[in-house]
Amino acid sequence: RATHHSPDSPDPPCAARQLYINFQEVGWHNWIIAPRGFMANYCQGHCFFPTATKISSLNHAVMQSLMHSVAPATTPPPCCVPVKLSPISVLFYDNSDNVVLRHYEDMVVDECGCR
Amino acid sequence: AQPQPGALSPQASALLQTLGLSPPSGPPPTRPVPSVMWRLFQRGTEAAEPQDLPQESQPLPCHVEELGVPGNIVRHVLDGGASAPPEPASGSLCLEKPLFFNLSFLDLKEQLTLVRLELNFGAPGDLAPDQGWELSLAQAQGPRLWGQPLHWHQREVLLSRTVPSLRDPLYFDMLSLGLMGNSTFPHNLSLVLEVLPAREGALPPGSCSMLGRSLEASLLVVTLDPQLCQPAPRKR
Repeated sequence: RATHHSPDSPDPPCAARQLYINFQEVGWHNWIIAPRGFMANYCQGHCFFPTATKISSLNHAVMQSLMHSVAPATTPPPCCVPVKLSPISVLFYDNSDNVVLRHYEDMVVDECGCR
Repeated sequence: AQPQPGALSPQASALLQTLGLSPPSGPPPTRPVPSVMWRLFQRGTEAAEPQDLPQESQPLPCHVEELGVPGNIVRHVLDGGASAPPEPASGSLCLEKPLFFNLSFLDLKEQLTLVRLELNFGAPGDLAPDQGWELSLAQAQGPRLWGQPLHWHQREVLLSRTVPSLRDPLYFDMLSLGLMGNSTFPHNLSLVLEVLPAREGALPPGSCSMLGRSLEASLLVVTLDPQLCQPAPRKR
């Protein structure tokens, strides 16, 4: 959800924050063999320019930010979202008692940007 | 309505379905993890680590390096055939064992790239070590339902091979034998394994039944789900 902030918002700039997915906490630990969890991370922070020029941003985000600065009521600022992700492999039991290794793309946020 | 104890909430079911996961519904599994699966997991984890390798040295996406085939899902399937092998039909036959693998979990969008049968006879070191053995593998013909007896006369021999010893695991590439290579997708695989001594001679008493008890058969199934595989980024 895009929220309206003023350029002098106390929010830190858009960046990757640490998020550890713990399979025990979500109750999947009985059948996921490995890993026990992984650092998935997430994106959070403001996308106000020129601060946001330091991170990966689309030209569209620059223009949207420009419009937001002059008409904040009608134009939200760009969103802070994952722009680079990496895969992980998960080893688990399925419901046929097979041991399964599955490769999942886009599981870890490596980099965030304004979109 | 409140979900039943142990039942998944609709949200959890939707999340699991999105990830292609179907967790066990009963008590936690106690089956040990095969070493090959641990090894493949560790290799896959290492490959996912950021590496400063040149582009040509980077691991191929959706490729199981150790097995040398494309794929992003690897399954280790245990034999679900009869636990007690029947008595051999003839005097020279040492072991006749039905093998049954339930493959109903395979999704239509998955492409089979490897189906490898592994036969592990344990370590029957005292079982005529210099004997030599003849193995025969046949496919049971016709439909068969889970738990129902096999019609022994309906079989097509897939291979016959002489091996010097049963100490080490034996591997058979089932796709190269012409199984499951066509458009028809198998829901199960029914096989019959026969083992007999390569040379005439008396085996130690009880050795054939010991062989049957120690045999562990499993299937390593590798599939490629193209929807889970991202193409390599194009250079612009």
